[in-house]
Amino acid sequence: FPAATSETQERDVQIVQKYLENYYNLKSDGKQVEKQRNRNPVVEKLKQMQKFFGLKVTGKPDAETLQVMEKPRCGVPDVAQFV
Amino acid sequence: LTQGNPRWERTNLTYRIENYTPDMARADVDHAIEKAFQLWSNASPLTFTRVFEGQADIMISFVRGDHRDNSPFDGPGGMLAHAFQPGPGLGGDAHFDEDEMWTNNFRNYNLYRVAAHELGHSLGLSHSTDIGALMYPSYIFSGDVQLSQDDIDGIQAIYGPSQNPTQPTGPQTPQACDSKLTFDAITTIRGEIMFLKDRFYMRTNSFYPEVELNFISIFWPQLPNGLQAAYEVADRDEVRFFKGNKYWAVRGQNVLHGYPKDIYRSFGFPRNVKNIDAAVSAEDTGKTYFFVANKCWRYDEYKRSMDAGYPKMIAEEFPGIGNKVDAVFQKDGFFYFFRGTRQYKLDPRTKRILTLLKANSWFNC
Repeated sequence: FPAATSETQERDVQIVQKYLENYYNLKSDGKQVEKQRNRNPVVEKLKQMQKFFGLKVTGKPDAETLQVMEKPRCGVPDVAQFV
Repeated sequence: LTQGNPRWERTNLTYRIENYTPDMARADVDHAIEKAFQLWSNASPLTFTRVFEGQADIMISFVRGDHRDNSPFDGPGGMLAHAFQPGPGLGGDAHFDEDEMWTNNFRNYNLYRVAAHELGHSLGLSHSTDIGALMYPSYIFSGDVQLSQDDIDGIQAIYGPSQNPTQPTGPQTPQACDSKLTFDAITTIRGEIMFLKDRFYMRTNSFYPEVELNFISIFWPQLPNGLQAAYEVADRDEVRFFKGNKYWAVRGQNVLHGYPKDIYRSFGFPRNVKNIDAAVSAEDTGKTYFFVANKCWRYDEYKRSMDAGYPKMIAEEFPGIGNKVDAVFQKDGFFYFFRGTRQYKLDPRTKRILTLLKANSWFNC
Protein backbone atom coordinates (compact mmCIF):
# COMPACT_ATOMS: atom_id res chain seq x y z
CA PHE A 1 0.00 0.00 0.00
CA PRO A 2 1.25 3.56 -0.59
CA ALA A 3 2.83 5.05 2.55
CA ALA A 4 0.17 6.86 4.53
CA THR A 5 0.77 10.58 4.24
CA SER A 6 0.30 12.78 7.28
CA GLU A 7 -3.00 14.08 5.84
CA THR A 8 -4.22 10.49 5.52
CA GLN A 9 -3.19 9.77 9.07
CA GLU A 10 -4.83 12.94 10.33
CA ARG A 11 -7.99 12.03 8.45
CA ASP A 12 -7.96 8.53 9.91
CA VAL A 13 -7.58 9.94 13.41
CA GLN A 14 -10.64 12.10 12.81
CA ILE A 15 -12.66 9.14 11.55
CA VAL A 16 -11.71 7.00 14.54
CA GLN A 17 -12.34 9.78 17.08
CA LYS A 18 -15.75 10.67 15.63
CA TYR A 19 -16.86 7.05 15.35
CA LEU A 20 -15.89 6.20 18.91
CA GLU A 21 -17.54 9.36 20.27
CA ASN A 22 -20.75 8.63 18.36
CA TYR A 23 -21.07 4.93 18.99
CA TYR A 24 -18.72 3.86 21.78
CA ASN A 25 -19.26 6.56 24.36
CA LEU A 26 -15.79 8.08 24.01
CA LYS A 27 -15.92 11.45 25.79
CA SER A 28 -15.19 14.20 23.25
CA ASP A 29 -13.80 16.58 25.85
CA GLY A 30 -10.92 14.20 26.55
CA LYS A 31 -11.98 14.10 30.20
CA GLN A 32 -12.60 10.38 30.01
CA VAL A 33 -13.08 9.16 33.56
CA GLU A 34 -10.36 6.55 33.78
CA LYS A 35 -10.17 3.99 36.56
CA GLN A 36 -6.52 3.34 35.77
CA ARG A 37 -4.45 6.40 35.05
CA ASN A 38 -2.36 4.95 32.25
CA ARG A 39 -5.10 3.46 30.06
CA ASN A 40 -5.71 5.15 26.74
CA PRO A 41 -9.49 5.51 26.29
CA VAL A 42 -9.25 5.58 22.48
CA VAL A 43 -7.38 2.26 22.41
CA GLU A 44 -9.88 0.69 24.84
CA LYS A 45 -12.88 1.88 22.86
CA LEU A 46 -11.24 0.86 19.59
CA LYS A 47 -10.77 -2.66 20.93
CA GLN A 48 -14.41 -2.69 22.01
CA MET A 49 -15.49 -1.72 18.48
CA GLN A 50 -13.18 -4.29 16.84
CA LYS A 51 -14.56 -7.00 19.10
CA PHE A 52 -18.16 -6.01 18.30
CA PHE A 53 -17.53 -6.27 14.55
CA GLY A 54 -15.53 -9.51 14.73
CA LEU A 55 -12.34 -7.76 13.59
CA LYS A 56 -8.85 -8.56 14.79
CA VAL A 57 -8.67 -6.83 18.21
CA THR A 58 -5.51 -4.73 17.94
CA GLY A 59 -6.46 -1.35 19.38
CA LYS A 60 -4.99 0.14 16.19
CA PRO A 61 -6.97 1.69 13.29
CA ASP A 62 -5.98 -0.87 10.64
CA ALA A 63 -7.48 -0.87 7.14
CA GLU A 64 -10.31 -3.30 7.95
CA THR A 65 -11.31 -1.27 11.01
CA LEU A 66 -11.35 2.01 9.08
CA GLN A 67 -13.34 0.32 6.32
CA VAL A 68 -16.08 -0.61 8.80
CA MET A 69 -16.01 2.89 10.32
CA GLU A 70 -16.65 4.45 6.94
CA LYS A 71 -19.76 2.38 6.22
CA PRO A 72 -23.13 4.15 6.52
CA ARG A 73 -24.98 2.97 9.60
CA CYS A 74 -27.58 3.57 12.29
CA GLY A 75 -26.97 6.54 14.57
CA VAL A 76 -27.77 4.60 17.75
CA PRO A 77 -24.63 3.75 19.77
CA ASP A 78 -23.43 0.15 19.89
CA VAL A 79 -22.77 0.17 23.59
CA ALA A 80 -24.47 3.06 25.36
CA GLN A 81 -28.14 3.75 25.89
CA PHE A 82 -29.89 6.08 23.48
CA VAL A 83 -32.48 8.05 25.41
CA LEU B 1 -31.35 -6.21 24.35
CA THR B 2 -31.03 -2.68 25.66
CA GLN B 3 -29.46 -1.88 29.00
CA GLY B 4 -32.23 -1.56 31.58
CA ASN B 5 -34.55 -3.66 29.39
CA PRO B 6 -36.87 -0.84 28.31
CA ARG B 7 -40.11 -2.18 26.83
CA TRP B 8 -43.66 -1.06 26.06
CA GLU B 9 -46.11 -2.16 28.74
CA ARG B 10 -48.92 -2.36 26.17
CA THR B 11 -48.74 -4.56 23.07
CA ASN B 12 -51.20 -2.51 20.98
CA LEU B 13 -49.06 0.42 19.91
CA THR B 14 -49.74 3.40 17.66
CA TYR B 15 -47.53 5.12 15.11
CA ARG B 16 -47.75 8.29 13.10
CA ILE B 17 -45.81 9.47 10.06
CA GLU B 18 -45.31 13.15 10.81
CA ASN B 19 -43.81 14.20 7.47
CA TYR B 20 -42.54 12.80 4.17
CA THR B 21 -39.26 12.71 2.29
CA PRO B 22 -39.45 14.26 -1.19
CA ASP B 23 -37.31 11.35 -2.47
CA MET B 24 -40.19 8.88 -2.66
CA ALA B 25 -43.92 8.84 -3.42
CA ARG B 26 -45.94 9.16 -0.21
CA ALA B 27 -47.64 5.84 -0.85
CA ASP B 28 -44.20 4.15 -1.09
CA VAL B 29 -43.17 5.69 2.24
CA ASP B 30 -46.43 4.53 3.84
CA HIS B 31 -45.90 1.04 2.43
CA ALA B 32 -42.28 0.80 3.53
CA ILE B 33 -43.15 1.79 7.09
CA GLU B 34 -46.18 -0.50 7.18
CA LYS B 35 -44.13 -3.50 5.99
CA ALA B 36 -41.43 -2.72 8.54
CA PHE B 37 -43.99 -2.84 11.36
CA GLN B 38 -45.42 -6.07 9.96
CA LEU B 39 -42.03 -7.80 10.27
CA TRP B 40 -42.04 -7.18 14.01
CA SER B 41 -45.75 -7.88 14.61
CA ASN B 42 -45.43 -11.22 12.77
CA ALA B 43 -42.75 -12.31 15.23
CA SER B 44 -44.31 -11.03 18.47
CA PRO B 45 -47.65 -10.28 20.21
CA LEU B 46 -47.28 -6.60 19.23
CA THR B 47 -49.84 -4.82 17.04
CA PHE B 48 -49.39 -1.42 15.38
CA THR B 49 -52.15 1.00 14.46
CA ARG B 50 -51.49 4.07 12.36
CA VAL B 51 -52.88 7.39 13.57
CA PHE B 52 -52.88 10.64 11.61
CA GLU B 53 -52.88 13.28 14.31
CA GLY B 54 -51.84 13.86 17.90
CA GLN B 55 -49.16 11.99 19.79
CA ALA B 56 -48.56 8.35 18.86
CA ASP B 57 -46.28 5.96 20.71
CA ILE B 58 -43.91 5.88 17.75
CA MET B 59 -43.58 9.17 15.86
CA ILE B 60 -41.77 8.86 12.52
CA SER B 61 -40.18 11.85 10.81
CA PHE B 62 -37.59 12.90 8.23
CA VAL B 63 -35.22 15.53 9.61
CA ARG B 64 -31.72 16.81 8.93
CA GLY B 65 -28.74 18.07 10.90
CA ASP B 66 -29.44 19.23 14.44
CA HIS B 67 -33.12 18.50 15.01
CA ARG B 68 -33.09 19.26 18.73
CA ASP B 69 -32.97 15.77 20.18
CA ASN B 70 -29.36 16.09 21.33
CA SER B 71 -28.28 13.70 18.54
CA PRO B 72 -27.74 15.74 15.38
CA PHE B 73 -27.45 14.04 12.01
CA ASP B 74 -24.28 14.45 9.97
CA GLY B 75 -25.22 15.19 6.37
CA PRO B 76 -25.10 12.61 3.55
CA GLY B 77 -23.71 9.17 4.48
CA GLY B 78 -22.50 8.30 7.97
CA MET B 79 -25.57 8.25 10.21
CA LEU B 80 -28.69 7.31 8.24
CA ALA B 81 -31.29 7.29 11.00
CA HIS B 82 -31.82 6.68 14.71
CA ALA B 83 -34.63 5.71 17.04
CA PHE B 84 -35.20 6.01 20.76
CA GLN B 85 -35.91 3.14 23.12
CA PRO B 86 -39.48 2.65 24.42
CA GLY B 87 -40.75 5.41 26.68
CA PRO B 88 -42.92 8.52 26.84
CA GLY B 89 -42.47 11.54 24.57
CA LEU B 90 -39.41 11.07 22.41
CA GLY B 91 -39.29 7.42 23.51
CA GLY B 92 -39.90 5.06 20.57
CA ASP B 93 -39.63 7.83 17.98
CA ALA B 94 -37.69 7.16 14.77
CA HIS B 95 -35.87 9.89 12.80
CA PHE B 96 -34.59 9.45 9.23
CA ASP B 97 -31.85 11.74 7.91
CA GLU B 98 -33.31 13.87 5.12
CA ASP B 99 -29.79 14.49 3.84
CA GLU B 100 -29.84 10.87 2.59
CA MET B 101 -31.54 9.69 -0.61
CA TRP B 102 -34.41 7.33 0.33
CA THR B 103 -35.51 4.64 -2.14
CA ASN B 104 -37.70 1.57 -2.46
CA ASN B 105 -35.11 -0.41 -4.41
CA PHE B 106 -31.44 -1.44 -4.45
CA ARG B 107 -30.09 2.09 -4.58
CA ASN B 108 -28.94 3.68 -1.36
CA TYR B 109 -30.76 3.82 0.95
CA ASN B 110 -33.67 1.45 1.03
CA LEU B 111 -36.23 2.95 3.43
CA TYR B 112 -37.93 -0.37 4.23
CA ARG B 113 -34.59 -1.88 5.25
CA VAL B 114 -33.59 1.06 7.47
CA ALA B 115 -37.05 1.41 8.98
CA ALA B 116 -37.11 -2.29 9.90
CA HIS B 117 -33.87 -1.73 11.83
CA GLU B 118 -34.93 1.51 13.53
CA LEU B 119 -38.27 0.10 14.67
CA GLY B 120 -36.31 -2.66 16.39
CA HIS B 121 -34.81 0.12 18.55
CA SER B 122 -38.27 1.69 19.07
CA LEU B 123 -39.36 -1.65 20.54
CA GLY B 124 -36.37 -2.04 22.86
CA LEU B 125 -33.70 -3.85 20.84
CA SER B 126 -30.09 -2.71 20.58
CA HIS B 127 -27.49 -3.58 17.96
CA SER B 128 -26.54 -7.14 17.10
CA THR B 129 -23.06 -8.43 16.29
CA ASP B 130 -24.66 -10.87 13.82
CA ILE B 131 -24.04 -9.52 10.33
CA GLY B 132 -27.09 -11.41 9.09
CA ALA B 133 -29.39 -9.68 11.59
CA LEU B 134 -31.54 -6.66 10.77
CA MET B 135 -30.21 -5.15 14.01
CA TYR B 136 -26.61 -5.15 12.77
CA PRO B 137 -25.41 -1.52 12.96
CA SER B 138 -24.04 -1.04 9.42
CA TYR B 139 -26.31 -0.64 6.40
CA ILE B 140 -26.40 -3.78 4.23
CA PHE B 141 -29.21 -4.32 1.74
CA SER B 142 -29.13 -7.91 0.48
CA GLY B 143 -32.27 -7.58 -1.64
CA ASP B 144 -34.76 -9.05 0.78
CA VAL B 145 -35.67 -7.69 4.21
CA GLN B 146 -36.40 -10.39 6.78
CA LEU B 147 -35.92 -10.94 10.49
CA SER B 148 -33.03 -13.29 11.17
CA GLN B 149 -33.34 -15.83 13.97
CA ASP B 150 -31.24 -13.45 16.07
CA ASP B 151 -33.81 -10.67 15.57
CA ILE B 152 -36.71 -13.01 16.38
CA ASP B 153 -34.98 -14.27 19.53
CA GLY B 154 -34.42 -10.65 20.59
CA ILE B 155 -37.96 -9.39 20.16
CA GLN B 156 -39.43 -12.53 21.74
CA ALA B 157 -37.11 -12.18 24.73
CA ILE B 158 -38.79 -8.82 25.40
CA TYR B 159 -42.43 -9.48 24.46
CA GLY B 160 -42.83 -13.25 24.30
CA PRO B 161 -43.79 -15.46 21.35
CA SER B 162 -45.97 -14.55 18.42
CA GLN B 163 -49.65 -15.47 18.61
CA ASN B 164 -49.43 -16.99 15.15
CA PRO B 165 -50.18 -20.71 15.28
CA THR B 166 -46.78 -21.43 13.70
CA GLN B 167 -43.90 -19.64 15.38
CA PRO B 168 -41.83 -17.70 12.83
CA THR B 169 -38.24 -18.71 12.30
CA GLY B 170 -35.50 -16.82 10.51
CA PRO B 171 -32.24 -17.57 8.72
CA GLN B 172 -29.19 -18.25 10.85
CA THR B 173 -25.84 -16.74 9.93
CA PRO B 174 -23.18 -19.42 9.39
CA GLN B 175 -20.35 -19.46 11.92
CA ALA B 176 -16.93 -20.11 10.39
CA CYS B 177 -15.77 -22.23 13.35
CA ASP B 178 -18.96 -24.23 13.78
CA SER B 179 -17.80 -27.84 13.55
CA LYS B 180 -21.08 -28.72 11.82
CA LEU B 181 -20.54 -26.12 9.08
CA THR B 182 -21.26 -27.37 5.54
CA PHE B 183 -21.09 -25.49 2.25
CA ASP B 184 -23.36 -24.93 -0.74
CA ALA B 185 -20.50 -24.17 -3.12
CA ILE B 186 -16.83 -23.17 -3.12
CA THR B 187 -14.77 -21.55 -5.83
CA THR B 188 -11.42 -19.96 -6.32
CA ILE B 189 -11.53 -16.36 -7.47
CA ARG B 190 -8.41 -14.50 -8.58
CA GLY B 191 -6.17 -16.50 -6.29
CA GLU B 192 -8.51 -16.47 -3.30
CA ILE B 193 -10.99 -19.12 -2.12
CA MET B 194 -14.64 -18.14 -1.63
CA PHE B 195 -16.89 -20.41 0.44
CA LEU B 196 -20.64 -19.98 -0.17
CA LYS B 197 -23.43 -20.78 2.30
CA ASP B 198 -27.04 -19.57 2.09
CA ARG B 199 -26.89 -15.77 1.52
CA PHE B 200 -23.29 -15.47 2.67
CA TYR B 201 -19.71 -15.84 1.46
CA MET B 202 -16.72 -16.58 3.68
CA ARG B 203 -13.19 -15.89 2.61
CA THR B 204 -9.77 -15.91 4.12
CA ASN B 205 -6.58 -14.25 3.04
CA SER B 206 -3.04 -14.67 4.28
CA PHE B 207 -2.59 -11.16 5.69
CA TYR B 208 -5.77 -11.11 7.76
CA PRO B 209 -6.49 -14.13 9.99
CA GLU B 210 -10.13 -13.30 10.71
CA VAL B 211 -12.55 -15.01 8.32
CA GLU B 212 -14.43 -12.38 6.34
CA LEU B 213 -18.17 -13.18 6.25
CA ASN B 214 -20.64 -11.03 4.38
CA PHE B 215 -23.59 -11.14 1.99
CA ILE B 216 -22.90 -12.45 -1.51
CA SER B 217 -25.06 -9.56 -2.73
CA ILE B 218 -22.34 -7.15 -1.58
CA PHE B 219 -20.39 -8.21 -4.67
CA TRP B 220 -23.11 -9.50 -7.02
CA PRO B 221 -26.58 -8.18 -6.10
CA GLN B 222 -28.04 -9.87 -9.21
CA LEU B 223 -27.20 -13.40 -8.02
CA PRO B 224 -29.96 -15.36 -6.25
CA ASN B 225 -29.65 -16.74 -2.73
CA GLY B 226 -28.94 -20.44 -2.25
CA LEU B 227 -26.37 -20.96 -4.99
CA GLN B 228 -25.57 -24.63 -5.56
CA ALA B 229 -22.27 -24.74 -7.44
CA ALA B 230 -19.52 -22.43 -8.61
CA TYR B 231 -16.21 -22.67 -10.45
CA GLU B 232 -13.55 -20.41 -11.90
CA VAL B 233 -12.25 -20.49 -15.47
CA ALA B 234 -9.02 -18.77 -14.51
CA ASP B 235 -7.64 -18.11 -17.98
CA ARG B 236 -10.85 -16.27 -18.85
CA ASP B 237 -10.93 -14.51 -15.45
CA GLU B 238 -14.48 -15.75 -15.13
CA VAL B 239 -16.41 -17.35 -12.26
CA ARG B 240 -19.64 -19.22 -12.97
CA PHE B 241 -22.40 -19.60 -10.36
CA PHE B 242 -25.11 -22.23 -10.70
CA LYS B 243 -28.62 -22.51 -9.30
CA GLY B 244 -31.23 -24.90 -10.71
CA ASN B 245 -30.77 -25.15 -14.45
CA LYS B 246 -29.46 -21.58 -14.71
CA TYR B 247 -25.99 -20.09 -14.33
CA TRP B 248 -24.43 -16.64 -14.17
CA ALA B 249 -20.89 -15.60 -15.14
CA VAL B 250 -19.02 -12.80 -13.37
CA ARG B 251 -15.70 -11.08 -13.99
CA GLY B 252 -14.56 -9.41 -10.78
CA GLN B 253 -17.62 -7.66 -9.43
CA ASN B 254 -19.41 -7.50 -12.78
CA VAL B 255 -22.06 -9.99 -13.78
CA LEU B 256 -21.45 -10.54 -17.50
CA HIS B 257 -24.08 -9.44 -19.94
CA GLY B 258 -26.66 -11.95 -21.20
CA TYR B 259 -26.87 -14.06 -18.04
CA PRO B 260 -28.44 -16.12 -16.60
CA LYS B 261 -28.13 -18.79 -19.30
CA ASP B 262 -29.38 -22.36 -19.14
CA ILE B 263 -27.09 -25.33 -18.59
CA TYR B 264 -28.65 -27.37 -21.39
CA ARG B 265 -27.77 -25.10 -24.29
CA SER B 266 -24.47 -23.93 -22.82
CA PHE B 267 -22.98 -27.23 -21.67
CA GLY B 268 -25.12 -29.91 -23.32
CA PHE B 269 -26.64 -31.41 -20.18
CA PRO B 270 -29.64 -33.70 -20.77
CA ARG B 271 -32.97 -32.23 -19.71
CA ASN B 272 -33.30 -34.64 -16.81
CA VAL B 273 -30.50 -32.80 -15.01
CA LYS B 274 -32.33 -30.25 -12.86
CA ASN B 275 -29.34 -28.75 -11.03
CA ILE B 276 -25.61 -29.05 -10.48
CA ASP B 277 -24.29 -30.03 -7.04
CA ALA B 278 -20.67 -28.95 -7.54
CA ALA B 279 -18.16 -28.06 -10.24
CA VAL B 280 -14.42 -27.55 -10.60
CA SER B 281 -12.22 -26.72 -13.57
CA ALA B 282 -8.70 -28.19 -13.76
CA GLU B 283 -6.54 -25.25 -14.82
CA ASP B 284 -3.85 -27.34 -16.48
CA THR B 285 -6.18 -29.40 -18.70
CA GLY B 286 -9.15 -27.10 -19.26
CA LYS B 287 -11.38 -29.97 -18.20
CA THR B 288 -14.33 -29.04 -15.98
CA TYR B 289 -15.96 -31.69 -13.82
CA PHE B 290 -19.65 -31.28 -13.01
CA PHE B 291 -21.14 -33.33 -10.17
CA VAL B 292 -24.85 -34.20 -10.29
CA ALA B 293 -26.21 -36.62 -7.68
CA ASN B 294 -24.01 -39.76 -7.91
CA LYS B 295 -22.64 -39.00 -11.41
CA CYS B 296 -20.07 -36.67 -12.91
CA TRP B 297 -19.68 -35.14 -16.34
CA ARG B 298 -16.45 -33.81 -17.87
CA TYR B 299 -16.63 -30.70 -20.04
CA ASP B 300 -13.83 -29.45 -22.30
CA GLU B 301 -13.57 -25.65 -21.91
CA TYR B 302 -11.55 -25.32 -25.12
CA LYS B 303 -13.78 -27.46 -27.36
CA ARG B 304 -16.82 -26.23 -25.35
CA SER B 305 -18.41 -29.65 -25.37
CA MET B 306 -18.88 -32.59 -23.06
CA ASP B 307 -16.26 -35.30 -23.32
CA ALA B 308 -17.39 -38.67 -24.63
CA GLY B 309 -17.90 -41.52 -22.17
CA TYR B 310 -19.62 -39.34 -19.58
CA PRO B 311 -21.50 -39.26 -17.28
CA LYS B 312 -19.63 -41.71 -15.09
CA MET B 313 -20.37 -42.76 -11.52
CA ILE B 314 -18.50 -40.49 -9.08
CA ALA B 315 -17.39 -43.58 -7.16
CA GLU B 316 -15.72 -44.85 -10.36
CA GLU B 317 -14.11 -41.58 -11.47
CA PHE B 318 -12.99 -40.43 -8.00
CA PRO B 319 -12.91 -43.51 -5.77
CA GLY B 320 -13.10 -42.90 -2.04
CA ILE B 321 -14.92 -39.58 -1.91
CA GLY B 322 -18.38 -41.15 -1.66
CA ASN B 323 -21.15 -40.87 -4.23
CA LYS B 324 -22.26 -37.27 -3.79
CA VAL B 325 -20.40 -33.93 -3.66
CA ASP B 326 -21.58 -30.68 -1.98
CA ALA B 327 -18.73 -28.51 -3.23
CA VAL B 328 -15.28 -28.77 -4.78
CA PHE B 329 -12.43 -26.45 -5.76
CA GLN B 330 -8.89 -26.73 -7.04
CA LYS B 331 -5.90 -25.20 -5.30
CA ASP B 332 -2.21 -25.67 -6.20
CA GLY B 333 -3.08 -28.58 -8.48
CA PHE B 334 -5.12 -30.52 -5.89
CA PHE B 335 -8.88 -31.03 -5.79
CA TYR B 336 -10.66 -30.44 -2.47
CA PHE B 337 -13.99 -32.25 -2.30
CA PHE B 338 -16.59 -31.36 0.36
CA ARG B 339 -19.37 -33.65 1.54
CA GLY B 340 -21.17 -32.59 4.75
CA THR B 341 -18.53 -31.70 7.34
CA ARG B 342 -15.85 -33.80 5.56
CA GLN B 343 -13.22 -32.61 3.10
CA TYR B 344 -11.06 -34.84 0.87
CA LYS B 345 -7.81 -33.57 -0.62
CA LEU B 346 -7.21 -35.48 -3.88
CA ASP B 347 -4.49 -35.55 -6.51
CA PRO B 348 -6.38 -35.41 -9.85
CA ARG B 349 -3.42 -36.91 -11.67
CA THR B 350 -3.34 -40.12 -9.63
CA LYS B 351 -6.96 -39.83 -8.43
CA ARG B 352 -5.60 -40.70 -4.97
CA ILE B 353 -7.00 -39.20 -1.77
CA LEU B 354 -4.10 -37.59 0.12
CA THR B 355 -5.82 -36.24 3.24
CA LEU B 356 -9.14 -36.25 5.03
CA LEU B 357 -9.91 -32.86 6.63
CA LYS B 358 -12.75 -31.07 8.40
CA ALA B 359 -14.82 -28.89 6.10
CA ASN B 360 -13.79 -25.67 7.86
CA SER B 361 -10.07 -26.50 8.04
CA TRP B 362 -9.28 -23.36 5.97
CA PHE B 363 -10.55 -21.03 8.70
CA ASN B 364 -7.78 -21.31 11.33
CA CYS B 365 -10.32 -22.22 14.01
